[in-house]
Parts: sequence; structure tokens; C-alpha cells
Amino acid sequence: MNIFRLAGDMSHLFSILLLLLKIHTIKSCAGVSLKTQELYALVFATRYLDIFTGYISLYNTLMKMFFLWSSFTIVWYMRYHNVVRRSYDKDQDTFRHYFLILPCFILALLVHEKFTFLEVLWTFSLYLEAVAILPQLVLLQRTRNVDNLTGHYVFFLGAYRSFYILNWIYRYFTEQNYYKWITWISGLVQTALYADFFYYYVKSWRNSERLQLPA
Amino acid sequence: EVSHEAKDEL
Repeated sequence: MNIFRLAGDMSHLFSILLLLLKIHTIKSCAGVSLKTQELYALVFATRYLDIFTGYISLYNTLMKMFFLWSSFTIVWYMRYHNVVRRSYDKDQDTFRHYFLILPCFILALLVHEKFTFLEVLWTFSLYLEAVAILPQLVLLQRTRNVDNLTGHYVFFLGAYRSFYILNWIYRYFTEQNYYKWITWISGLVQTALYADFFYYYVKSWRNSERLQLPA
Repeated sequence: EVSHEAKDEL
């Protein structure tokens, strides 16, 4: 574990806590894409299967359990909780996220490290996570004024993978033959998708004005 | 450090 990876995990944890705070306390999911939340639940479900087959550390296991629990809880709140679901703007959250799942799965069948059930699912989860934020970014462009909590949620979610990139660079230079092309490229694509959002987020923060993404 | 194989990252 290095400081970059810890910062990344804490940023990821914080982003989810922000979203849970928003949904649980003000019982609102306005501006949040259910499709992105469903994609993330699928990402964690296909990536963290190894909590049943192996043990790496208490930290690793606890974080995986939290990510699994929180992602499915958020999806449940947005689909079935009768107060929260009313604030979900269904007609704006129209990104066809099913069109992301199949290509990622096919790509995982073609490009992977080992052709085993767990490895292909794990690779699928990496590709899917890279694009999972797309429905949320599209929704942010449509909902004119983004509320602060949602903006911060997306920012820390993007920041987590950016820290991971620093972590991979650090590990590349400090560990023998440490390389993970598939993980690295997926992580770079994922972070690149946030570039535009980061620009407008920092700009709104510096001008202390509301976050607005151009349509 | 953990070997290249193990998936020690989240």
C-alpha cells in the first residue's frame, strides 16, 4: 500500500459516503444517474467475487464489502424507496447503458490476462468501470444547475482513479516487473472521461459560482 | 511486495 493508493481508496470511499449522505438524509437523488449506479453495482459484483475465494487483508475485504453493500443499497434506494425514487429524473437519465455492458464483455473475452471465469469477469469489470460514469456525465449536462453534493460526488469519484494512476506509476518504479497494461489503460480512459468535468468543476470552485456543464 | 499476479488493489 502506498500513499497514492490510500488517497485513491479514501477518495472513492468519500465519494460514496457523500452520495449515501445525500440520499439518506435529504431523501433526494436529484441529478444522480441510476444507470451509473447500476453499472457500478455490476462492476463491484464482477470484480469482488474473490472475497469468497481468497484473502488479501482485512482492509481489502472490508472495503470490498462496503463497496458492494453501498452500490446495491444506492440502487435499491433509487429504484424502490418511495420518497427517494420520486426525485429521480427518469426522463433525463436516458443513456442506453446496456450498450456499454455487451461491448465491455466481448472485449473482456478477447483481451484479458488469463482465460478463466474469474479473470474474464474481473477484466470486464475494469472495462465497464472505465465507461460507467458516462450516463452520470450526460445527466449532469442536462440538469442545468448541479447541486453541490452531486458535483462533489462526481469529483471525488474521478479523483480516486487519478490517484490510482499515480499509484501505478509509483509501483512501476518501485517494484520489480510490476505492470498491468489492461488496468492502466482502462484507468487512463476512465480518468480522461472526467477531464472536461474537472475543468468546469475547478472553474466553478474558483469563481465560487454554481457548477454548470455546457450542454 | 505482493507479486504481480495477486489482485491486491481494489
